[in-house]
Amino acid sequence: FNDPASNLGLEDIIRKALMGNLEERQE
Amino acid sequence: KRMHLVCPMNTSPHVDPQKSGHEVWEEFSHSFTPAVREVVEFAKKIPGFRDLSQHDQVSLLKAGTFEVLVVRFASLFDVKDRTVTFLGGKKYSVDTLRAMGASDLLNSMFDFSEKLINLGLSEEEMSLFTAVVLVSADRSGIENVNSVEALQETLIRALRSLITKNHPNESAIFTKLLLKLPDLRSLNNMHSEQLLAFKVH
Repeated sequence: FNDPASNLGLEDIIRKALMGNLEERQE
Repeated sequence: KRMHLVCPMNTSPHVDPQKSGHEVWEEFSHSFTPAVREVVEFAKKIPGFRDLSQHDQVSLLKAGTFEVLVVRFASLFDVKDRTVTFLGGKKYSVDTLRAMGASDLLNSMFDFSEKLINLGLSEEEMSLFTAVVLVSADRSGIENVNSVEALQETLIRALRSLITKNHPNESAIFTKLLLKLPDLRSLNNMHSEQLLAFKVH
């Protein structure tokens, strides 16, 4: 409950949206 | 008691009483996901943001997405008519939303939106201000505070330079904008409390 962003599922959405970009960087 | 979702990030404040709590939550999530994705896409375009560690990029977005959305969607709050436009496109009056259970957060959002819109910023200025809102080194969980701080200072300098160039006779605008940052924090805290109360219910 102390992390509203995680409770909202926000972190998951953010990670997925960032992912493509981060994968490109790793390559 | 009938439940309502008074956040304008919903399609509508009305909730189908036949739906389970989980289904209502799923629907809400479905409504705000595109807006959150847009915030992430915006962040990716901030020069230097992608050079921060993945952990810090996620931490800044987790902590600041609500504040960015408040700035981006300030125009949903019509101060003159005292109405809020939901993502579904329909307007609801403050009195109606109050009757549905809206708290003081709603009034605070109106106050903030009115003051921000009254500054009459251009799209470019608003964009740079939004970047300053997002890149804040004092968010919780930041690993590399120095890197975030350096980027934050660069963005603040760029904002000051742009505002000074565009409004040479209105030097107070930059100060007023910086004073919006604690206002946004306060709205963010109020919003988190509402979410907590919602989850507990």
